[in-house]
Amino acid sequence: QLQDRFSSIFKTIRGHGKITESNISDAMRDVRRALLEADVNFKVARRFVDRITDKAKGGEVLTSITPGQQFIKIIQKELTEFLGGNTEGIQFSSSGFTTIVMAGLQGSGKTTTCAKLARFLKNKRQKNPFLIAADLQRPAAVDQLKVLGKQIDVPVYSEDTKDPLKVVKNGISQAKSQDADLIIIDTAGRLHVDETLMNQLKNIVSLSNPNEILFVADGMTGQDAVNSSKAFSETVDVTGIVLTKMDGDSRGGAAVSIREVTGKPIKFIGTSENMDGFEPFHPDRLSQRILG
Amino acid sequence: ISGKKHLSADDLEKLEEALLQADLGWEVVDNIVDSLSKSDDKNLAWEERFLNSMDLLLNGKIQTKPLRKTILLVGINGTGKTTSAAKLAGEFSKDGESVLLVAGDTYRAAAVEQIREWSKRLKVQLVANEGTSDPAAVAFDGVNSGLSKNVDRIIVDTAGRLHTSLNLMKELEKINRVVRKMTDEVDVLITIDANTGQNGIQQAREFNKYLPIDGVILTKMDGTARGGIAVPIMLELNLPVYYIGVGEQVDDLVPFDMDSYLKGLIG
Ligand SMILES: Nc1nc2c(ncn2[C@@H]2O[C@H](COP(=O)(O)OP(=O)(O)OP(=O)(O)O)[C@@H](O)[C@H]2O)c(=O)[nH]1
Ligand SMILES: Nc1nc2c(ncn2[C@@H]2O[C@H](COP(=O)(O)OP(=O)(O)OP(=O)(O)O)[C@@H](O)[C@H]2O)c(=O)[nH]1
Ligand SMILES: [Mg+2]
Ligand SMILES: [Mg+2]
Repeated sequence: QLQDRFSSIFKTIRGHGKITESNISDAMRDVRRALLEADVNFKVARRFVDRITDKAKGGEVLTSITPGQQFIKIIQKELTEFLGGNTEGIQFSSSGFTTIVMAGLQGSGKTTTCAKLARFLKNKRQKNPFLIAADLQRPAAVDQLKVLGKQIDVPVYSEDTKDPLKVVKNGISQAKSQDADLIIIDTAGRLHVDETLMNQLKNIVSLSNPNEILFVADGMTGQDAVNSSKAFSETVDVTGIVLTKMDGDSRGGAAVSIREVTGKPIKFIGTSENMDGFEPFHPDRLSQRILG
Repeated sequence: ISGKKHLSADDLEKLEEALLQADLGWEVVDNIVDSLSKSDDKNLAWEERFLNSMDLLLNGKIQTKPLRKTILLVGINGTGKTTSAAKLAGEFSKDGESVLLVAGDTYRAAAVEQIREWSKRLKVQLVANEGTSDPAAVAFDGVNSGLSKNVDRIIVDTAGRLHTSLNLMKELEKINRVVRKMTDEVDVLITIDANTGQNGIQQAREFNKYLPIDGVILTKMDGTARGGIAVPIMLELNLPVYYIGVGEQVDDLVPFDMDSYLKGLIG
């Protein structure tokens, strides 16, 4: 554990008063390794370590009785702040009709998250949500969203067509005619390097003019998180991140990488396959988990 | 640094970064960089030395026997089990074999519809039972039917699950037991998403504790992730990678080739 590694390092440093780059380098190497093991991107890990090295230099932390623990607290605080101080929820439209688009790589948890979010906003924010099944690519994707919609008693719009834009357009009219005040558009999983599908996503966004575009990322993603999240946020105006499958034991360092390269807030995490496995993001909990 | 025979400290740092980026993990990377930094009397480019040493390390450990008649697909949620089941069915059908797909995911929304759609597209028989929530029962019916009809291949899809869920792992253990009561010609393949970080080793390790894993299908290699997580999995668990998934269509399954995989790691 990082804690144990630190206490042995700090035993030798104690009594030296000020922290210098050299006596901190062992501790920082351990922090960097912990971050790498937690799947923080290596460039992001290095930048983070440089940042805390700067903060620690000259600090008086080592006069503490348990400098190792003190040091961990500093790092945790830094990581928590970095992950995004305040838990920001969905930014609703001032018009009274909010549109949310769900996007991400294949299998990351978008369809499940669409339903979970609808249920959350219905129960916790008194919204009247409406789901639009715009994944016309994956076999039975529409069926999947319909089944989930039934489970949470939220209407799902679908249409027998090959054109997702038609589904979005007609879905929006249907939602408005049913007095829904919030729509969530499920889209097909796609690779950030698939130009055709990234263009399709751009078109869905242009047509639906969303208030939120949520990038849904698998909590166990490794180093590549920087590439996919960066590409998605450069192609469309991603406004928030959802980290899924955090009920596993993956450390979730991809969150740090994604936050670093997109600058967007992590809004929610998925904590089970079930519809209630969904919570607002708590940066302090994740930073503890990442540091292991 | 391409083609260089001697790597400077700066070069080694660049190499270390490239290998970390591939999800090999810092321990494996440290070992590789360490061995490549030692002077080599063969006067080879570092890429050659890398490929040679990785090849020795990995090929020495992995025995890839041909796949058995019944294949059980397991793995974390969303890693590509159902799609890989369809791809395998397509592959075997192309080879002229008769294939039976078994809809062993009795839990997830529209899981049966998904594999049913695939079986229709592939014109392959499917055993499913939407009236039960017991996957072991469907696995039993499926394998039983496949064996009595003498099909060449039986492919059993299972629900995605996290290795951290004791109940779901016990359920998988039971599916495996039920299948093995009927036949011992079974191979269990775990799907590992190429985007997975260090948790991938934990996944393979834990699944392997509940039922013997025989091999890996490394999916979504058509993205930008290099799938380096397969290296520590191969090393620690002696597991061969049988196939690589390179897309969402039925033909997007390629037999694993160690050389091109290793070359892909160093981009
Ligand atoms: N344990 C767990 N499973 C999850 C979570 N979120 C989604 N899943 C599961 O992950 C798998 C993939 O979820 P989907 O919602 O189909 O993912 P998707 O992004 O819509 O997939 P594509 O449409 O194919 O790109 C399913 O088995 C879900 O039940 C989560 O937070 N925890
Ligand atoms: N790009 C790409 N996508 C893939 C590949 N394999 C599977 N997918 C996609 O990944 C998503 C999830 O695939 P599934 O086959 O549903 O995964 P699963 O493991 O059966 O998911 P659960 O049953 O929900 O656990 C789908 O959108 C697939 O099309 C691959 O090799 N490349
Ligand atoms: Mg989906
Ligand atoms: Mg499946």
